[in-house]
Amino acid sequence: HSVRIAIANQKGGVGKTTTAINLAAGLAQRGKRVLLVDLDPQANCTISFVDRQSIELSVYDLLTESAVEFRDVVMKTSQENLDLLPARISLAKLEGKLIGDFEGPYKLKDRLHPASSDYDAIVIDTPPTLGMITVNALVASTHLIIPIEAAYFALEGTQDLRETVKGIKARLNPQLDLLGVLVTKHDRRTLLSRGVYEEIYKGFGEKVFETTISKSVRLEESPAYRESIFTFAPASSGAIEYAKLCDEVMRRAY
Amino acid sequence: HSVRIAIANQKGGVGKTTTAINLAAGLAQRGKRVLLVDLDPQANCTISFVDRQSIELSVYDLLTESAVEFRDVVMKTSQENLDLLPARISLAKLEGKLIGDFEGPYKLKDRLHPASSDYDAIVIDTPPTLGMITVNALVASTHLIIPIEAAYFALEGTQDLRETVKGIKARLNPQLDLLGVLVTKHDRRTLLSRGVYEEIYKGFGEKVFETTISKSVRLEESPAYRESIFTFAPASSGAIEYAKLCDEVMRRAY
Ligand SMILES: Nc1ncnc2c1ncn2[C@@H]1O[C@H](COP(=O)(O)OP(=O)(O)OP(=O)(O)O)[C@@H](O)[C@H]1O
Ligand SMILES: Nc1ncnc2c1ncn2[C@@H]1O[C@H](COP(=O)(O)OP(=O)(O)OP(=O)(O)O)[C@@H](O)[C@H]1O
Ligand SMILES: [Mg+2]
Ligand SMILES: [Mg+2]
Repeated sequence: HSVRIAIANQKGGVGKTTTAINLAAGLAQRGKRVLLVDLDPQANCTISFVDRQSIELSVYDLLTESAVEFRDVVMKTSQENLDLLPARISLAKLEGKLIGDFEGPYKLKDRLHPASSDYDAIVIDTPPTLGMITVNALVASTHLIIPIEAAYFALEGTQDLRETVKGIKARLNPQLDLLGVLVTKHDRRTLLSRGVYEEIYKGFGEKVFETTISKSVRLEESPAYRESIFTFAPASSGAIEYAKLCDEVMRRAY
Repeated sequence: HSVRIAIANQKGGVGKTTTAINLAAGLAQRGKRVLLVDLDPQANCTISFVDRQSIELSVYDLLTESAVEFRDVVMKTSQENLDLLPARISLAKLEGKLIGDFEGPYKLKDRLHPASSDYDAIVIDTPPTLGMITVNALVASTHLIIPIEAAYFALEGTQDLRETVKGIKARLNPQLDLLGVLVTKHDRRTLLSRGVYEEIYKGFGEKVFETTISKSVRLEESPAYRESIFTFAPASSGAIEYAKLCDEVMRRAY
């Protein structure tokens, strides 16, 4: 029984990539076979695991070239049980490429299909936009996690995102389910952060994960070492909290 | 002699909006007549100054309806000398609306033209994308400021942004000049932040502003009070540093 989880929020810098990396790595450490799909042209997930020069084909080639197959693109990572579909800046051209193609939203779903039985969990990182790339992620997924930063502009785009999800459920992917809302970069000492947490809870109720991710310098540093937080700083708050998140995700999704 | 400054970086959460707000407010406090143009569908600049319900027409209407004029859309703010062209979520439709319209990139430039002699400085906030909206900002501007966060993924998209700027200078707006690179969210105590600063300096040399903006809770809080950092926390590092930035911008641009 396999899950495909999109990590999405069109607001920038809210912790989508940090969550995608550490959720994927955490599930892999628990023995799940995991695929991390980098759908962001900025390729932040990708460079957190592999050397840019070692990438031959990327997810852009998989989505646009019928001759390219999943196994030509997928890469192993240093984390056991964790594979990666890498991104490259060419992915930014996807929108233009798929204009007027009513099959556009289904590209990722179709190209992932042959491989989905090989994985217990697929985690998909997305860019800060609500365009064709993010639509592809939402159409290909069974679940959605929305990371929301505990900061002033936090809730701005969420209404927009909810309407996009509603439209996708209605037209393109009825099984898409909001797995949960993850409060990130939480600074419990500040009134602002606690106030925003309250707002998020008012808006999403029990969809909000009990786990919240605190602001942590270790989380900021770990990608520089090409490691998840679990190997880089296993005793840090980031590691403890993302481990809690993995458990909570497994309870909700499996 | 008037300047039009786009604040752009397609990476999310790097301080574009925080810089747009405080640069605009700081120049206004120095007696310049300033227009802040919010070109982000997330409308973060807008909600940092006005109540959403008080907006009638937005910059989207200005860009897409020939019957709508600049004076129908522009709003005053609580800051003396500072006007605002507000954004709304409808702006997200701009890309789709202007597809195939080779005049698309010039919409903002044309609609701002009648008003540009009324202002000494126009500051334009952009979304974390390199699409039609950001192209409009770059075509309408005399200068560009690139805020870069002193964090691991900082330099990722900058090559892409530089190439976009190069293309725009070659084809659409030869006078566009990189005013400078602003290092933001700098935490001088961490090796990571200092290491990233070095990388930014290697990449951009003397284009890097001498002013860097330190991580500051006050900067995070001020939009919640609908104030610039100068009125909200005039003695804070954020206020001191953004004031220094205003002086440096004026030296470089005027
Ligand atoms: N809990 C945290 N504590 C401290 N820093 C964090 C935390 N989570 C993320 N960060 C840092 O914040 C920045 C943005 O995080 P991240 O890249 O994960 O966000 P994102 O939503 O993927 O951004 P984008 O929208 O640009 O893709 C990064 O420098 C990251 O290291
Ligand atoms: N120097 C700073 N110190 C602390 N927090 C900051 C600083 N600059 C910005 N922030 C906070 O970081 C978050 C992102 O900043 P901001 O919204 O200005 O970035 P942005 O580049 O406009 O993001 P987006 O790409 O989503 O438009 C906000 O919560 C903001 O308050
Ligand atoms: Mg990201
Ligand atoms: Mg912004």
